[in-house]
Amino acid sequence: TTRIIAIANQKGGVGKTTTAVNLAACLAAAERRTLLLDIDPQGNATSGLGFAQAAGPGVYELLAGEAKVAEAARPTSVPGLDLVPASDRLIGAELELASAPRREARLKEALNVEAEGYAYVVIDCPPSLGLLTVNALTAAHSVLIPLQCEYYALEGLARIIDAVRLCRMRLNPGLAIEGIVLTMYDARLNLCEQVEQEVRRHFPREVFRTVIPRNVRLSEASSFGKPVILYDIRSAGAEGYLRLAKEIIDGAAKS
Amino acid sequence: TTRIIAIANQKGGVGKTTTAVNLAACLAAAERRTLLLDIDPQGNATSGLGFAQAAGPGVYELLAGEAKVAEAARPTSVPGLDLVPASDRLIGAELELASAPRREARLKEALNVEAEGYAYVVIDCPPSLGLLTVNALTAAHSVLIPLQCEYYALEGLARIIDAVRLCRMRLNPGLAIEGIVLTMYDARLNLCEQVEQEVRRHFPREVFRTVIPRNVRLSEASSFGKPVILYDIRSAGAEGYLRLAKEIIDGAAKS
Ligand SMILES: Nc1ncnc2c1ncn2[C@@H]1O[C@H](COP(=O)(O)OP(=O)(O)OP(=O)(O)O)[C@@H](O)[C@H]1O
Ligand SMILES: Nc1ncnc2c1ncn2[C@@H]1O[C@H](COP(=O)(O)OP(=O)(O)OP(=O)(O)O)[C@@H](O)[C@H]1O
Ligand SMILES: [Mg+2]
Ligand SMILES: [Mg+2]
Repeated sequence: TTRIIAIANQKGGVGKTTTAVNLAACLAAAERRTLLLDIDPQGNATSGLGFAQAAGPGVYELLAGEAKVAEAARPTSVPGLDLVPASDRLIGAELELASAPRREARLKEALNVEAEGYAYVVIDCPPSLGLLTVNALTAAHSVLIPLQCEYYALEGLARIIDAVRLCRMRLNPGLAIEGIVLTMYDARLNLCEQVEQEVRRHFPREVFRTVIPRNVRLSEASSFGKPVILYDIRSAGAEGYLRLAKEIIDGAAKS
Repeated sequence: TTRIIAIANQKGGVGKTTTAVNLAACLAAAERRTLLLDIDPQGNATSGLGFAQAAGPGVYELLAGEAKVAEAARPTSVPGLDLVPASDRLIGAELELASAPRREARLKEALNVEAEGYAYVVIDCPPSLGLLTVNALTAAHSVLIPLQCEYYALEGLARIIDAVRLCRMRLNPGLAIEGIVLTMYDARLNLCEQVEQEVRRHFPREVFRTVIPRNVRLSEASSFGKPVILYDIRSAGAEGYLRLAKEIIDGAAKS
């Protein structure tokens, strides 16, 4: 069966896109056919895989019911990884969806039958808890929460956990937490250690063993439109995401 | 006269809140009475100045016309700096505003007479170009754009510049660009140098001379609810924001 994982956190710049692109690439490298959906109007996951503003249907057309996954998904530079790209049409989508019927379930309906051929579907979300993210939480089996080891990010963790709980109550009873992954970890900084201890104390079962280190090769890779395993497979960033993919494949959802 | 500066960029995690809090504190330290508005539902600028979820009126009440600035502004640990805090009521504000009359001008109307006693008003925006940010762009005389020296942030720069142009055309003819400030600059990384060269080539007049270095004291300060000049005035982060404040006080808007 297909496992749909949303990568979400309303705090900005915590590594959602970097995690979505690189985890999806590592799952495909482990021979699990994977589909990546870029539902962020910024379109960073789309450019992070080397696509300019793509012509043809994308996520907007899926939400509007104008295209099926099979027409919107395109192959990427990674064998076994397909992408449904974002487009500028997504910018107005939240206001358009606000008054539409079944507005929270549009993505779920689009993925219902279509995603059968994939082992994993990974969804990159924008830095907000608006209708685009709610659509992802409603369609997903679980949520993976990237967490930067910083005070503001830690402060926002309760808000995304609450949003997941609310979504489980009202829209998607089966929604689980895939896990919390610490990102941009710099072992030389006390702040990182303090945040890690705090998070592991409050969420002992949810935090992945794998910690993603701060590694400039991850940023450089995105500027070349490649996941880090194609840019520099020996880097600490590549190793981190290969280990995270293995931890996800091996484990059931955290909670 | 009062100068209203919005700190905006839809890209997440580029240093909007860190710039808003520390620039406002440095302007106050230079004896310019300053008001900081936290219009981001995350409320990071509010906690970054040591306020828990504040009771009493805040930004939401300003937008709803239920309170005046004088009732919502409170003194902070920095002499000469007042804050109008965010609150959880802001979370639903964008959907509520969507169908309200004069929805883009609510903040402008609230600040019209009220802000007289301040030399500067600084507005911290959320990571989106929705109605809260549009309210800030409509109320402001100028926009200060923090830019992280990363590829995804550079990619998003055209979008915020377009949004400013659109707002100038439709809602606020006087809106200028105060400037683009490079943040989290790490001189050891080639990527930072490349992004800096690229930005200075495309926007020679807009980019501030001052560059804010990556400096953990900025993050640590926020976890103590203090601007960096009260936490560690000798740090590279404090120096950066003192210089930025001076550059703003000395110069007219960039364009
Ligand atoms: N482990 C890491 N080491 C170094 N840089 C990183 C790492 N993870 C992400 N980055 C960089 O940090 C920036 C923020 O990451 P990213 O854009 O993935 O976050 P995001 O949560 O998707 O942001 P947004 O909230 O805007 O969607 C990017 O420029 C990215 O290249
Ligand atoms: N110059 C700097 N050096 C080191 N860390 C920094 C610097 N500027 C900001 N930070 C840290 O980086 C993180 C992101 O910064 P900040 O929260 O200010 O960005 P933002 O644009 O306001 O994010 P959001 O899009 O979520 O509103 C914070 O944890 C902050 O402490
Ligand atoms: Mg992103
Ligand atoms: Mg912020």
